[in-house]
Amino acid sequence: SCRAAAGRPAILYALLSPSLTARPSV
Amino acid sequence: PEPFSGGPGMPELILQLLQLEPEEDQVRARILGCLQEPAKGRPDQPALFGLLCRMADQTFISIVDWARRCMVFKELEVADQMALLQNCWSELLVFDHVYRQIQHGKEGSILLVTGQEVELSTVAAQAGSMLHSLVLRAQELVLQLHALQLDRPEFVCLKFLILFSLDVKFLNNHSLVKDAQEKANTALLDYTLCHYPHCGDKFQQLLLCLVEVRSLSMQAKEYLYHKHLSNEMPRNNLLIEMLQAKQT
Repeated sequence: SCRAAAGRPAILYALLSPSLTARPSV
Repeated sequence: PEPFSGGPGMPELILQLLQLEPEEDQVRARILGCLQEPAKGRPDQPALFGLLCRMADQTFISIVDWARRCMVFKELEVADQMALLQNCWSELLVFDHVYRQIQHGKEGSILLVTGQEVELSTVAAQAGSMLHSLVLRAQELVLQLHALQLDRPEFVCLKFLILFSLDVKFLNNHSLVKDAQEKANTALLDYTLCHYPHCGDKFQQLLLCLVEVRSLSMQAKEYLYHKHLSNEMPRNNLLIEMLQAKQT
């Protein structure tokens, strides 16, 4: 999941997070 | 792209950045592929504007991919990476657009990341006054950088400087980022002095252009915000998410 904390851009977090293998769909 | 090799006057940092630079035709092919997927946009939205929004999103994703490969940036924890990108995302997009126009080299039209050429007369007729004004202002910067003979090594180094332009007090890893900022400044100064000795203040002129990039990016964010408030932006839009995210 790429659920993010308030104010944190979730899509960017998903793009950067090394623990996430699936790329977010934009 | 012009091939560049090491040697006298080519700082190591710039050489590494040139090697990291994505091929424009690969970026174009990836983005065209994404745009051909069915849009999840609003049914009431003009198709062309929705396409431009997706194009901008995908261009930013290419920029994030580039940043993730960059030395120093890839060593940082995600929180610092996000802080840096949240600080400069719109400037990187503006600078990417401006450099594409320098390479395009035509005053009467703009080149999109997808390879399409759009006449400025078409922008004037169809884009609306806010976007038209933005495009024209960017064209002025294109002319300024063209007159300064901005080259590819300078472009990659300036892009790196934009990425690392956040005040280190907002970051967890101060020393690594401060070191990157200093190394990039030194590399750009050394490169310009060595390759453009007849133009002694090229380094300062280039840094001044970054001030205009920042100002243009503020205007671009105002435009996006206006579109957002008018309920014209697609859902799940990355740039709107960036716009709304809290700064560090």
